[in-house]
Amino acid sequence: MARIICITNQKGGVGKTTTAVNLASCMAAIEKKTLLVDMDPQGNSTSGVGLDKNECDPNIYNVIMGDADVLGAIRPTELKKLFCVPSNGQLTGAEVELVGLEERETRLKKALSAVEKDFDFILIDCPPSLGFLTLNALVAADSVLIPVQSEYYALEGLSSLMETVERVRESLNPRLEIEGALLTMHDSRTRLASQVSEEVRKFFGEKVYNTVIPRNVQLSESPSFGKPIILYDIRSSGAQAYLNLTKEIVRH
Amino acid sequence: MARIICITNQKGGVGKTTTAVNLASCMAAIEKKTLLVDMDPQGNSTSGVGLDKNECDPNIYNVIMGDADVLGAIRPTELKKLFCVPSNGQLTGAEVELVGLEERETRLKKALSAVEKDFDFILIDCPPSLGFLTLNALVAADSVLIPVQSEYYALEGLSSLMETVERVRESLNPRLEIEGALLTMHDSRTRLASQVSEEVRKFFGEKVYNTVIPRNVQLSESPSFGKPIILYDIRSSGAQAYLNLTKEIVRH
Ligand SMILES: Nc1ncnc2c1ncn2[C@@H]1O[C@H](COP(=O)(O)OP(=O)(O)OP(=O)(O)O)[C@@H](O)[C@H]1O
Ligand SMILES: Nc1ncnc2c1ncn2[C@@H]1O[C@H](COP(=O)(O)OP(=O)(O)OP(=O)(O)O)[C@@H](O)[C@H]1O
Ligand SMILES: [Mg+2]
Ligand SMILES: [Mg+2]
Repeated sequence: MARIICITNQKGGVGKTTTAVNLASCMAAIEKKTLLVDMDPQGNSTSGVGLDKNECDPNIYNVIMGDADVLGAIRPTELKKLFCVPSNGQLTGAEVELVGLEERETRLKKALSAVEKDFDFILIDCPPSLGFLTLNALVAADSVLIPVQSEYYALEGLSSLMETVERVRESLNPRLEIEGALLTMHDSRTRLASQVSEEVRKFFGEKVYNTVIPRNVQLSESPSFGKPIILYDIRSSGAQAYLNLTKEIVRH
Repeated sequence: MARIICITNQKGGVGKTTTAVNLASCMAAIEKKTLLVDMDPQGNSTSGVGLDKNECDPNIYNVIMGDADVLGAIRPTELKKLFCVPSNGQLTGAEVELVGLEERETRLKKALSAVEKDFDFILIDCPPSLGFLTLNALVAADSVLIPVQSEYYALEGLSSLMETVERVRESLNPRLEIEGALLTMHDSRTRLASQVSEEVRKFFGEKVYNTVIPRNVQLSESPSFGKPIILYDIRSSGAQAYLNLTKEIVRH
């Protein structure tokens, strides 16, 4: 059965998509069959693995609304063991449309149950909010990976994120655990980065990954080529960091 | 009558809050009476001007829900001419609660009409989404300022943002204009930054501000002291850039 990991933080721009795309591709590179589910209407994970957002029919929106089966929405990528359920702007409507529907929080969980046995890992990339799309991902997941940018504003939202995780654990998904907190865009030269990472370790204790993702320009260049970092520049510090993170996660 | 400017981009982490806080404080520094409205449940603008999110009663949530008058929610800040309507996590519930209510898109507009005559500028900081909170801000505003990070993923969302602005202009707010597009966190040493800024100028034409905000560590340090950049480090490149931007906007 696949381990389902939800990658979320309502703070914007902290590296959710960069982590989802690169962790998924590193897992595929070490022969783990991996499914990347893009639950963000921006569709950044979809284009990050080289898919065209405008040509993806059916996509995660159709699956969530019950119009399509998840099997029909799964697409291959450049990596043999990496597959993706794409998203695009249609998904924006789902937040409002879900409000009035039955089982609005468990739609993703039900959809993924049909393919769980076919994968080693399923990673879910979330939008920067705590709405129904993120809620669906938290209900479907076994664990939560929280990217935290080494910046002050990124600290502010952590307690409301943990409150949401706790609420989901108490009601809709008792098995939900914290997979870990990942420091991202870390610039070890700045005082701010070391102060923030100290606070993050105080908040999450040993749940903070040993691997810290450095600020690395190749990581922000690779999406413009539609390639994960290991296909764009394997020697970069970003690629090495995500390979190390993968070893930490797959071993555990 | 105040010029009401909505600062929005559904892409996360592009510098919406940093622009809202620092533009508002620079306007106050040149004697323009300015109101900063925090429409993001994260409450980053609220803490960016030194207010305590947990001590703000009433706040923008109470105003939007009709439980409080905006006059009662306006707070002074360290700058004589800068005022703020704070927000906190309570606002998260508003997205869903607004779905069933009357006049759900015009609540902020109605609330601000009571104080428009008391300010020169009203700036609205938005969350990273195109939901009801951002919709309320677009309906209340005279114009939209769009921060664009000099990164590839930031380009992807621009067309759906413009579609939303167009839809609001055709239905709920015919006077809504593009105030401008602002390049943020710009690192002129990288090829990616110059490529992205070229694309942004193609997309927005002369609506792109001459002022470009450089990546500047003091800008990310200042929120941890609850101070806008002009009170934290006036000599920094970040402070100079936001002062220049203010001159561009106020003169226009
Ligand atoms: N370690 C890094 N070094 C340099 N740039 C990075 C790094 N990680 C991410 N980036 C860049 O920073 C920006 C924000 O990252 P990303 O889009 O992955 O964050 P996100 O949390 O998914 O954003 P959103 O909240 O909009 O979904 C992107 O342009 C990305 O390319
Ligand atoms: N020019 C800059 N130089 C360096 N750091 C910056 C700059 N502008 C913003 N930052 C930092 O980058 C991070 C993202 O900026 P900010 O929070 O203002 O973006 P946002 O668009 O408001 O994010 P969200 O989508 O979560 O609301 C913050 O930690 C901020 O301090
Ligand atoms: Mg993302
Ligand atoms: Mg913000």
